[in-house]
Amino acid sequence: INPDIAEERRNAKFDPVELTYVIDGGKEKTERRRYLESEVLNDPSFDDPMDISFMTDEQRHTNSVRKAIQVVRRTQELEISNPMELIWFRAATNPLEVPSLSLHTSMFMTTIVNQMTLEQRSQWESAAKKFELIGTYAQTELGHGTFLRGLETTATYDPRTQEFEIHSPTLTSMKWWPGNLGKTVTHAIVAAQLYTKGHCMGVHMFMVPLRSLETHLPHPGVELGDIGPKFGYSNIDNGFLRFNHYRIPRENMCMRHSQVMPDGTYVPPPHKKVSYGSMLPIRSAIVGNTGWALAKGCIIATRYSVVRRQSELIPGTKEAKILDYQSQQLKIIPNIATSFAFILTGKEMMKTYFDSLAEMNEGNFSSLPELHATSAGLKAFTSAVVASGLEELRMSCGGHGYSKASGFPELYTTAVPATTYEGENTVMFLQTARYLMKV
Amino acid sequence: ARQVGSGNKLVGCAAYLQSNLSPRCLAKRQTDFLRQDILVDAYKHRAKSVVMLAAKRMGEEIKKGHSQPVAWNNCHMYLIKAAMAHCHLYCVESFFDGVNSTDASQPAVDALMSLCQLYAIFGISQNKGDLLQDGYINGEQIDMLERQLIDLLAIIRPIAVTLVDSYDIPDKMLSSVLGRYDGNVYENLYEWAKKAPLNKKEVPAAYKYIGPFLKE
Repeated sequence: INPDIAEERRNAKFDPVELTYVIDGGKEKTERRRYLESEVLNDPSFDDPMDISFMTDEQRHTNSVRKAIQVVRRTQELEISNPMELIWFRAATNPLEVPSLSLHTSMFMTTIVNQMTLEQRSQWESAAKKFELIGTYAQTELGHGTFLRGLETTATYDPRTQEFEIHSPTLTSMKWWPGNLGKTVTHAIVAAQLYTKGHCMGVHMFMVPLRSLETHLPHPGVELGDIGPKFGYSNIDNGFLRFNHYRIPRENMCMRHSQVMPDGTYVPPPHKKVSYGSMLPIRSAIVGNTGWALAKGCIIATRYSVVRRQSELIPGTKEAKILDYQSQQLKIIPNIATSFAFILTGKEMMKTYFDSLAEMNEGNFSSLPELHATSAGLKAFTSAVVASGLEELRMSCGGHGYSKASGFPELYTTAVPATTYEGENTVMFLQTARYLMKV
Repeated sequence: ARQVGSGNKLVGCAAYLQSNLSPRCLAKRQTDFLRQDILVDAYKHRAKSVVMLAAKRMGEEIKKGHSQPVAWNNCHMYLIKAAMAHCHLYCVESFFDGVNSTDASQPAVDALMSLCQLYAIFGISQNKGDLLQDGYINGEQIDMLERQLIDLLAIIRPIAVTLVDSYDIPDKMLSSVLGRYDGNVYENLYEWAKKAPLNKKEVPAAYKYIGPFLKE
C-alpha cells in the first residue's frame, strides 16, 4: 500500500463499510452484492482477453456479447432472478462498458410485461426470459427522437389477412440507434403509427421478428445494420432498421391498453400516456446510475489526489498532496457530495416508480403525470450534472486523467449518452416544466 | 402553477408551490447554514419563485396575443430553469431524507450529514443569483454561506478517501490505474503502457515512412 494513501485511511473516524450499508440499503444487501460480484470477479470466463482499451470495436462487440451470454448462463445456474441482483451481477461483468443485451432485459422485457395482455405475455415473456429470442426496443428514428408523435414508421392493419404491414415510408423513418439492433438481436419492440380503417391512431408498440432464429439472417422486407463508430459505447452495435412492407400477425401488437379487433375496430387506451410507460423505469434508473458513474470518478480523483504531490504548499517543505489544495478540494468534494445525493435520490425515484406501477396495475393512473414529469426532469438534471462533474474530475487528475489508464475516457463516454438517450435533456426539462405550469 | 392560481390543493412533489415560505432567508450567522430547515427552505423558495416567474412570463406572452405554443417557445429560458430548480430541490430533500433515516454510528452519520450540507450549500452558492434577484438572501448571507462551504471542505478533506472507499467498488470493477485501492499508481501506469499495442514491436509499422524520410 502506498504510504500516503495508508495515512489517509488511518485518519478515518468511521468504518467505510457503515456508509456502504447505507448506500446498499443494509448489511445483508451489501453482503449479497459482494457475494454476487465475487462470483464474477473470481470466474475467469468473465475476464477480458486483454485490456478493452487495446481492442478494436469489433473485438469489443464480440467480447461483450460473449460475456452477456455467459451472464445469462451463470445467473440461471445461480438462480438469480431479483432485478437488483441481476444489475449487480451484470455491472461486475462490464466494469467500464454498458453491458450487451441490456435492452433485452430492460425495455424489451418491461414492454412485454407492462404493455401486453396476459395471453400475449404467455407467448413472449417466457421465450424472452429463456433467451429463445433476443430483443431490443426500436423507437428513435433517423430523423425523429424524443417527440413520439413525429415518428413516421407505419403499421397499417389489413383486416383481410389480419396482419399489420410495417413500413418505413421515408429515409428519415428508418429506426436508428437502438442498442444491439445492428447485428445481435432477433426481435424488436417497434414504435409505429397505427393505421386502421384509414385513420391514424397514433404511436403504438409492436413485437416484430427481425432475424431468422435458424440462420440469424434478416427476414425479407427487413434491412438491418450497425450505425458505425461512436463517441463511446464501442462494444454496442447500435443499429439501423428499415422496413419494406413487412407483415406481422395482428396478435403482435401490444394490446394491454389499446387494441385493434380482427375487423379493424380500434379500442383506445384508458390513459393517453400509458404507451410511454417503457421509458419510465429506464429514466428512473438513470438517476441512480448517474450517481454511480460520478462515484467512480470520485474514487479515481480522490485516491490519485492523495498519491500525487505537486509544488510546495509551504515554501521549503515537501511537495504537497494535491488534495491539500483548496482548489482541488473544490473540484472533488462537491462531486463526492453530489454522487451521494444522486445515489440516494435514485433509490427514492425507483421506490416512487414501483409504488406508481403498483397503482397503475390496479387501474389508478393518477400518479402517472407526476412520475412522468419527475423522472424526465431528474434524468436530465442528474445526467447533465454528472457529465460536467466527470469532466471536472478528469481534469483534477491533470494529464494522467486524459490517459485511458485513468478510466475516465471510458467512464465519461459511457455516462454521457444519458444526456441524450431516453429523451434529450432539454426536451425532458420542458416536459417537467409543462407539469409545473399545470400545477 | 395553474392549480395554485385556481386554489386547488396540491399534493406530491410540487406541493411546495402552495406552501407559505418565509420571504427572507432566516440565517443570521454562518452556522445557521448547516440547518436542514434553512437550506431546504432556500431551495423551496428558489424553485417556487422560478416556477411562478415562468408562469408569469407565459401569461404575459399570451396577453401579447401569442398562441400557447409560441408563448411556450418564447419562455424556454424560464421554463428550463424552473424544471432544474424543481429537480435540484428534489435531490436535496432526498439526500436529507436518506441521511435522517440511517442508523449508522454517529461519526458515519456526521460524515454523511456534512456531505449533505455541503451539497446543499454548494448548490445555493452556484445558483445564488436566483436568490439574490428577489431579495430572499443578501450579500452578507451569501458571504456567510460561502465561508461555511470552506469550513465544510476542511471537515470533509481528512475523510475524503474513506468516503470514496465506502462506495465499495473493487479495483477490477473500477478499472482505473489512477484509482487503485493500494495507491501504487506510477509503477502500474508504467506496466499498463508497456502492454499497449504500439509497444508490441520495437520498430513500428510507420518506419516505412520514417526510414526513407530520414535518408532524403
